[in-house]
Order: sequence, then structure tokens, then C-alpha cells
Amino acid sequence: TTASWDFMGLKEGKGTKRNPSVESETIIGVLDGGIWPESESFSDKGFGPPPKKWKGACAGGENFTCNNKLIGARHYSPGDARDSSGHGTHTASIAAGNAVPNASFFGLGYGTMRGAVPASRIAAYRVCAGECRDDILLSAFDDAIADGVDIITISVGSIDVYPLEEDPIAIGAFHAMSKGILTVNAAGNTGPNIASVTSLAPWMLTVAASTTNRVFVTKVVLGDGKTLVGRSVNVFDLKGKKFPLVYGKSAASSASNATCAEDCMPDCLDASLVKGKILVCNISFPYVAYTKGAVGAIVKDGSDWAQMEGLPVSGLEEDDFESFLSYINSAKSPEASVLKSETIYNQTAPKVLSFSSRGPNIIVPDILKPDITAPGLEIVAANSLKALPFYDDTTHVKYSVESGTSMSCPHVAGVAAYVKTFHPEWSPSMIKSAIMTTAWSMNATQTDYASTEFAYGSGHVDPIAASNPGLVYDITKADYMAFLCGMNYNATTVKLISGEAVTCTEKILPRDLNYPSMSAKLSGSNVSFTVTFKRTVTNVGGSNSTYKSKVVLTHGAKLNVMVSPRVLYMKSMNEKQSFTVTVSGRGLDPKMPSSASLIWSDGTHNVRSPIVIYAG
Amino acid sequence: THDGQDKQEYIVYMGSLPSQADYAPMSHHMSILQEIVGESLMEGRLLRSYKRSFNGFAARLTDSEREQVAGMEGVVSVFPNKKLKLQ
Repeated sequence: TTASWDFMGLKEGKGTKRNPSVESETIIGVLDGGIWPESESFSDKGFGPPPKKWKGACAGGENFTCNNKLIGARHYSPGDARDSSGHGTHTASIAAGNAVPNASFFGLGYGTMRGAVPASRIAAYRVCAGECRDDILLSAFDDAIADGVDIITISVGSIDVYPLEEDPIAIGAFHAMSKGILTVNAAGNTGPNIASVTSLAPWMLTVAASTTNRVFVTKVVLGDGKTLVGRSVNVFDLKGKKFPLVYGKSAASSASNATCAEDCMPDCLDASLVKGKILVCNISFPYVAYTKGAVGAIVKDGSDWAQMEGLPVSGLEEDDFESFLSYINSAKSPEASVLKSETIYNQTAPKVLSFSSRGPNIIVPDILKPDITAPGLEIVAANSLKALPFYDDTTHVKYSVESGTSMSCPHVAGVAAYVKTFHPEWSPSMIKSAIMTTAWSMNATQTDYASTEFAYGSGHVDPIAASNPGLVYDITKADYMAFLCGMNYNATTVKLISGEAVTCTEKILPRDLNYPSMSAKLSGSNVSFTVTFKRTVTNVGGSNSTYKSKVVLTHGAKLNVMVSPRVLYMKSMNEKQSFTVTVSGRGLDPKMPSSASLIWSDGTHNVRSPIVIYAG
Repeated sequence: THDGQDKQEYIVYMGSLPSQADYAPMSHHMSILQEIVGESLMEGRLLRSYKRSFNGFAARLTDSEREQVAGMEGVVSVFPNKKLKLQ
């Protein structure tokens, strides 16, 4: 990407501490829509042979060649591992692409495009060829784990929720975890609906999407000289030339279609009245403008994201759109020009995007999901030369701008790999903990469920801090087995899943799993409650350190939080100390979670965990 | 996905691979299928075998066959072969 790593402080070149020899031994498994092997992001210039631990294959199909950067490829449908949509190439380059200078999308987002760990290797598993079937996802996990990848990134998901034993990503990620491999998964794009997150297993790292400090805007210059600023990713340059404006209802195909023509419904518009003009619509349907022969489109669009269209488009927020309509109604010959997009500094970043899926967790209500937030808006990264960026235009481009939790997921996978380069012996849960407890704090931006920890989890990923967390919450495979027993899976089932002797005499309540965040769902809102969380931290910061606890209540939270003991004395590295967090209160707001943060600090490291109590 | 004969694609998830050195996942999967559908009706039933990192297979089954497989020893779950999406 050309901006998001800088935004997070992971600077280019010597600006960031690295462990190059270990980074070169790190393999990222990308389970996605394939890859474009000829992309500069995956050139192997300067790379040595694959790591010795690599047991995979280059089985990408005919005319598909791997190299010392892209060390493996597999496909599971007819054809090959080549990416046709650009999605897999994009995500792979976000996590692990080479540094490629002078990258841009038609001049937009210009800069040096790079992944989090440019010296690492990539193995691509094409699991989606249009659709992503369970049987194929499982095949790819089966292979990637055995091939010897270190981290798995999978920007795939469902809109439905399934029990853990029927969720292919949860199943694959469990067996990956058993082999020391962390799986990072996109939270999903069905927000801001409550409980829309479908990546729910505690052994995965679930990623929400947020803005960065760079945002694309598209100016509209009216005939009277006034300029309005809208949102879109517009690469087309009308060079300031103004075109006549036609409001949808003025281009209705019949009088009875005037209302639906305002919204630019395709069957309601007369193409002859639209052709050669800029179509103005109450709803964002740029494709209709394109098919009706419009030069461009100006639409009412208050959303916080936009996608690339095949013609000049700008989306105006409601107030600006009303002012724009006033101009159209008052001008004798209304006209305007849509300028090429430009980037501006976005000082409100990071803010969770509306589309990013929200908690709570339907399957394990006492495990907070999503876990973490990362950039997912207008990310410039590598593209497949098979992909067509604009409708039926046959233009092929090396880079593209994409948005989604698909883009935030490989950001965190890249950070996980970066952390692992400094701590190769760490378990998946230690890496996950390091990422979660060092995240930037984020705040509820509105007074509804969708803007709380259920949107952003622990906060926004901080790559540099994650590499030095001080304390980590480790979870062993045995802990997860006890957790499954606590979820009322019987001993026979847990034994089959884990492959180990299990009696389920030891059960862990989900809220007592040694998770880096703490969450509890209460049965009712109007009762007194006391909830206890048991946790154990492992010292990875340094010997002879003293960690003091601090609790910060989120504004308005009516919680009493007690930590016992309040101080942890760590004498040696890898020493473990346990503590208990007791949260009590009464009269919870049924419409909002109550939350706080527990911070363990030794003066150097701040190890922060969100505490979320909710009802209903 | 139905094939017109009321058969549907299912994932048969069987957990971790057994640690016995002589365990042959694919022949175990075939023998489960043979037991359920009969040798003469095996053609095209087994779609995939998972045998490198965990145990299980994908197969075309009728609803009653699915129920029989779900009740067999060593099977964790049997669920329809769903379609997920890039995000």
C-alpha cells in the first residue's frame, strides 16, 4: 500500500526496525482469489531460495511460474491459480508485497507501494473462483498447514453464522493453531448491523475496517463557479470542461416514472435525455448513468466509502446535494464539471467504516469480536492484469484502489508476521495478544451499539508497539480444549477435534478463557450483577519489572471494576502471574454495552484490554 | 448444490488425523462411503479427502446418507458445502 503503513508508523527502509534474516524465512499463506505472479510486488530480485522448512509446491497450473518470493501456489478449481478479479493480488501485496516505487492508480494515491514484511515469502492458495466453497477452503487449509506457512490471511467470509464445527474457516484455523500458525480473518462487510460479524472462533484474529489519514475526494465545479466536495474514486479527468446537468426526474421515460427517475432506476430513464450530460441522482447508481450514455454522474451519497466507477462520479452528502439541487432549479442552463479525485488529510482517522461487521458474537457471546481494527478504505495495492477496473472497459492496470475488511485483514496478517520475525517462538495466541493489547484506543463515535467495542474490538493495530508488548495472554491448545468442553462439546467430540486425550473434567467458561479482551453477556439489564474474569499474563518485556493496574471507565459506564492483585511483580522473563478482574454494577443500559479498559503498565509497556459488559 | 437425484454436497469433518502410523485417511473415507452408499453407487460420490493436516472429506450424499454418516463413530460434524465470499 502507498499510505497505510506510514499512517501506522511502519516506515519504509531504515525507518523501521527489522529482523531481515528471520523475515526472509517467514511465509505468508494467502487464501484468496489467486495471485498475479508477474506483479512487481512478487518479483524475487534479491531473494534467496525458499526457506528449508517449506514443504509446499508450485502447482499454480499451466504458464504459472513461482519464484523465490512467490514460493508456492495451488488451485482447487479448473484453470489455474491466476487471480482474475485482482482481489488476491491486492491482499497478498498488502501483507507481504515488495516495495515498489512510483505506484499509483491513474495517478491517484501515488507513492511507494509495499507490504508489512517485504522480505517475507508468499504462498498463494486460490480458494475463490467467483465463489468460495467450503470444500475448497478446507483443502487449502489442509495444504497450507502442511506446506509450512507461518501466518494465514483469509479475507473470506459468510453472511450467516454457523457453529464452530460447521464453519470451515474456524475448523481450518483450529488445526492451523495446533501447528503454531495464526489465522487472520476479515470480520465481514455487513455492518453496521448488530451481530453481523461471522468470524467468531477465539483462535482466529478477526479484523474490522477503518479509515486512514488519507481520503479521496472529488470536487464538483458548478456553472456559477461554486465548488462542492464529494466522495468517490474518480480517475477520469474532464479537464474542467462543464457539461449540462440533467436531474433524473427531468429525464423520466414517462410522466408516471418521474419519482423512480429521481432515483435513476434504469427502467425509468430516457437514455436520449441523458446522453452527453451529467446525470444527477438521489441514489448512487453510477452504472445506470454509464449504461444510459451519460458523461458523468453526481449522486446523493452520505456513505463513508466509495468504489471505482466507469465514468466521472462524485457523491455529495445530503446538505451539499440539496444545495446542488437548488442550483439546478435556479440556473437557466445548469452545468458542472466533475474533477479528477485528489487526496486530502483526514484528521478524524481512524474511524470504523460503516460496512465493517459488528459484534456481539452470536456463537460465543462472552468472546468479544471483532478483535482488532486496521485500514480498509481506499487502499492502493497490486492488481491482476486480468482484472477490469471499470465495467466493460478493457483497461488493465498494475495497481488498484479497493476497500473492505478484505483489505484490513492482510494488514493485520502482515503485522502478525512482523511480530513473529522478532519472536519466532511465540504461539499464535501470544502474537494475537501482542497485537490486541498494544492497539491504539478507539472511542465510540456515536451513541449506538454499532460504534462501540463491537465495531473496533481492542482498537486500531499498532505494528511497532505490537512487537514489544511487555505482557501477553497466552492460550494453549489444552486451554482451547477446556474452552470447548465449557461450551458443552462432549469429551468424545473434543478428543476427535484435538486428537488428544480429553475427559472434559476441566472446563473453562468462555469468559475465563485467557483472552486479551474481556466480555460478558448478562441475562438481563435491570439486575445487580457481579462478573469475574480470570486471567494469566506472561512476562515478555524484561526481568524485574513491576506492572501496576489501572482501570479507565468509558464515559458514562456504571461499572465497579476491581483487579486483584493490583500489582504484578515479574522477576524473570516468561514468568506467569494470574489475576482476577471483578466487575459489578446494576441497571445496565439495554441498548449500549458498558465498557472499561484494564491497563497493566510498567512505565514502558502499556498492556490494555477492553472490558465489555452487555445485556440483551 | 443438488444433482437432481436428491444428493447434495456435504463436508464430513472428522477432527485431527489419528496418530497411528498406518492410518490411511483416503481409504478410511472411501470405506465410510462404501458402508453408507454401497460399492456399486460410489462413483462420483467422494469429492475431496482432507488428509495432510486434519481429517475429513467432502462427498455427495442423500439426506438419509448424511444422517447415517453423522451418527458414525469418528465423525465430528456433517454440514452442507456452503459458498462464502471475498470481503
